[in-house]
Amino acid sequence: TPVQNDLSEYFSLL
Amino acid sequence: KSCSILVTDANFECNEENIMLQAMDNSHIALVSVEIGAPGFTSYRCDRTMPLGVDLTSLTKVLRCAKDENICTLKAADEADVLNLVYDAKSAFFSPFFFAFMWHGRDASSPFPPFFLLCSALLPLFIHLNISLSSQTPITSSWPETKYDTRVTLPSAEFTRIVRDLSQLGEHVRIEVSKEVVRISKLKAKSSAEDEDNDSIPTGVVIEMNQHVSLTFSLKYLVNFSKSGSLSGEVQLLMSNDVPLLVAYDFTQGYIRCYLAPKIGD
Repeated sequence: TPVQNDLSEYFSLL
Repeated sequence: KSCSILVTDANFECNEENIMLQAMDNSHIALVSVEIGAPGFTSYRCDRTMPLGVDLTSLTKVLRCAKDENICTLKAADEADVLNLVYDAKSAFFSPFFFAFMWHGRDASSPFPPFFLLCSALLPLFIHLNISLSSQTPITSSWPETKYDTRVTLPSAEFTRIVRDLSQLGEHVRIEVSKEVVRISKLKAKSSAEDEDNDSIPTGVVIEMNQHVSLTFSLKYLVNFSKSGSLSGEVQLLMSNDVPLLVAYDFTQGYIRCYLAPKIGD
């Protein structure tokens, strides 16, 4: 079953 | 209303150009970003930039009392802790409203006393405004500038139907975008002639793709996002393999943009 990511994973993109 | 499904408390950042709201849901899986520009209001004045921290559930309850023909005026005085909403009832007669709303000075979390009120145009409706001092760090400032690998534009009603139907069948959905096909429920762009006769493929699906994308998302969130569908005739799904999905509803006065972190691993 796919595991849900959360948005904090992407903050580093900023 | 569509925001209050995702977040309960949020800051309306008011300045002289617009009112903006950015808030994440409690699990930090989704973020909603709303902008309503000053030109979208019949009249608009903001003397100084101020954050208005509002309990969206209460605001939704109070706004539900307005009728389509009402003109709603929102006012917040300087250093205020109350947001004042006045409905200008066009009709001559008054209709009784039954609703609960916050009393001035009550804490946001306490249950409000049910209140029977004969509503009149003159009687301002007060809801308690919790000016939240810690406004959220705006994190979508750079995402809109992100160059997405794909953008799919489709009728918002179609998107609402698809995610609602699919949510009956499972918890998540894989959205795969290639040149000709968006595989949610096998949507095809109506690009080539032979598609014309296949009326099962909805019109108005436009696919722009620089790179193939395949991501998995929670249907519960997509269904929540689709509640904004009444604001715009079409919805845009912007995706890249390494950033959150953007579900964008643009309307004359502004936009609602919802970001959703994908699910990973099969």
